[in-house]
Amino acid sequence: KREIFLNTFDEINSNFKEVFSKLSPEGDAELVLESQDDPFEGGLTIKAKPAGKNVRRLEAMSGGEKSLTALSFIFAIQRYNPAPFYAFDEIDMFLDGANVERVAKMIEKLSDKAQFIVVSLRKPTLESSNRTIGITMDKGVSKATGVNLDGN
Amino acid sequence: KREIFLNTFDEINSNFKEVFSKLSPEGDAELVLESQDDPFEGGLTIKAKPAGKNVRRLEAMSGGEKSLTALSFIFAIQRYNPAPFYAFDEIDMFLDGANVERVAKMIEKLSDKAQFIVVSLRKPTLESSNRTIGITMDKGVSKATGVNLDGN
Amino acid sequence: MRVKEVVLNNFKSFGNKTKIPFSDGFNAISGPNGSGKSNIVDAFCFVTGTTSTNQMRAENLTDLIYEGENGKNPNYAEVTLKLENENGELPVDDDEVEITRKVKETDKGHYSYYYINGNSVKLNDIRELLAEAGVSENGYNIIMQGDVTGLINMSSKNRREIIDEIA
Amino acid sequence: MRVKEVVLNNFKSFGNKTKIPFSDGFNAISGPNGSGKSNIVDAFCFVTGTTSTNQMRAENLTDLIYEGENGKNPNYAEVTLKLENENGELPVDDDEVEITRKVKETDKGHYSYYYINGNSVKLNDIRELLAEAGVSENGYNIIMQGDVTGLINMSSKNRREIIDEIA
Ligand SMILES: Nc1ncnc2c1ncn2[C@@H]1O[C@H](COP(=O)(O)OP(=O)(O)OP(=O)(O)O)[C@@H](O)[C@H]1O
Ligand SMILES: Nc1ncnc2c1ncn2[C@@H]1O[C@H](COP(=O)(O)OP(=O)(O)OP(=O)(O)O)[C@@H](O)[C@H]1O
Ligand SMILES: [Mg+2]
Ligand SMILES: [Mg+2]
Repeated sequence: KREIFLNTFDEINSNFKEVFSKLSPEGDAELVLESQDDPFEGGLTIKAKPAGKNVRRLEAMSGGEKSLTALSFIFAIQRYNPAPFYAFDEIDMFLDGANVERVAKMIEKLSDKAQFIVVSLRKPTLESSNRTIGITMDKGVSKATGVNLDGN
Repeated sequence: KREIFLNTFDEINSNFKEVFSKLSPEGDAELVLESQDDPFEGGLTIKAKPAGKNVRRLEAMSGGEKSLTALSFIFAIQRYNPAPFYAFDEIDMFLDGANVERVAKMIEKLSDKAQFIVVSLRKPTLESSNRTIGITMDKGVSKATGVNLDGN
Repeated sequence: MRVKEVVLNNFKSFGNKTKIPFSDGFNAISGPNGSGKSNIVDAFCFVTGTTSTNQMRAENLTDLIYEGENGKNPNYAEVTLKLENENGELPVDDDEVEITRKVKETDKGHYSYYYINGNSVKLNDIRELLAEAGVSENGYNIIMQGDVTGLINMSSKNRREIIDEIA
Repeated sequence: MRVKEVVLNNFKSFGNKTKIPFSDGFNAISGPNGSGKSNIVDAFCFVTGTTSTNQMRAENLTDLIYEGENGKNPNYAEVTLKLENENGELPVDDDEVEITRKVKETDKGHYSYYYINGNSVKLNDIRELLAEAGVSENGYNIIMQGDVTGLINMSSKNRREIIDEIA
């Protein structure tokens, strides 16, 4: 049981390091088991070192840095255990322009193998999609627009 | 004591209704005491009716609607009990383009009587300020730029 | 497997039966504050079998039923997910699989109905079917608004348990 | 009364003594993720007397001391707030009031120092002085990143207590 866990953990950790270095170039991060001998005794922490900085407590990271770290973890899990589709609601909320671009490019790349449905208000995200659906509200009733372009 | 509370409450409530109608045009909102006879027995809830909609439970509101409602409450309190300066960190995070504009215009107007120091990544907010300070990081050390323009 | 379309019928702010088709790859949804974008993500939670009404910003399942201005108050809310199954990831014979979840309010209380390709089933049947294709509540394939940093704020034990469930 | 300038000296990511002047009216602060913007807001919390280190994303006061890459590790962090007092809102004779808070780490533990216009005072003296001018911890004049919707999520009792404190 411990064996299975450690194999899963190692693979997700290696994915995590790779994804993080793409989203935060020149930064490094890794997943760390608090208790190596018996993983189930301890928890799982994240050591993240954004570009040019020391490793710092997780809570001291900025809003944008926390988002990129969390997204790296999510994408790492997804690479190990892929789902057929993903629905993300404003995951780019804290990100500055450059980081929104990186996340959008990564989703674009991953969308080869999985379907993504992403709610966003940010231009770089919308521009990286292969289709955008507009939602508007009229007198309390929501409706979808732009669903008939692209020959659908 | 109840007298003092109710007077304060009424004035803040009237501010709240006014601010909300500016931030959410054609919408209404009001503060409601759960227990009118003995306010200290109950809490304070907010009834918000964004433009063209029914009043709905507070939690059912969208991210942007919650932000505008919370900001209306904060500005209402501030109008009653003004502070000399305000420091806001990304209060425009959930807002779409039109709402960022409204909040930025309101801060611009209020900045006649109080000083505002607002952290933001959103263009409409930065453009409405009378001065923008840039923060950058170099090898783990933060520094401020643009502090010497405007003849300072 | 991918989502061909989601159909929202009286679900939250979608007071008219609304079909939203999706393409392969990267779909984006945008629009003004309060227009209904997050409600679509709530519809995904609902139809894939989420049991926590809080996650969909509702107290009771009946809060998910469209409540209109002009008294137009239907007594049920329904979401249908149409999945393309050409690779046979779902253990069903058809190339297309339709999952429907419905909640109906009567004076005796609320009732829930579940269907797979028109056949009446239990909620667990839907969850098991989707789990076969890799869609599950803890798979982190649905992320709600504001939740992205939840992974950072949670305790290290809870974070490790995420790996436990995957392993 | 307004803030003329805030000086961050070894506070969090401000490893060099950094003066940030503000103008009257509407000042905006911007820059890339992780550059230090929220740390400036933390500095405002620190120098106006916040006691909750969590609010400044720190566990202990010593976490607020700049920790550098190259081993440059100062043993203290200090923030100075320069306030313009031409309208006499602060009960001090001077036209300009300087408030300084400093935390120093030694092998015997950490020590805190507080100054108003160069005179050594207690933390409460700073808090009372600022309260006279309308700056207080529950006055909602400092809003941290992500906290804006806190007013919506809190219980109705807590919300009413905000009014209690003002009245
Ligand atoms: N049962 C219901 N009947 C009618 N309208 C509802 C119902 N439940 C929620 N709503 C409405 O749906 C709206 C919220 O929609 P939603 O959260 O999807 O917006 P959004 O597009 O995500 O906005 P934002 O960009 O601000 O996050 C609210 O105005 C709310 O009043
Ligand atoms: N004691 C310290 N010494 C050195 N650096 C620190 C210290 N405490 C925090 N930091 C660094 O400060 C950075 C966070 O800064 P801050 O939260 O102000 O960023 P920000 O500009 O608000 O970013 P965002 O736009 O993402 O919210 C982190 O990278 C963190 O490592
Ligand atoms: Mg939303
Ligand atoms: Mg920040």
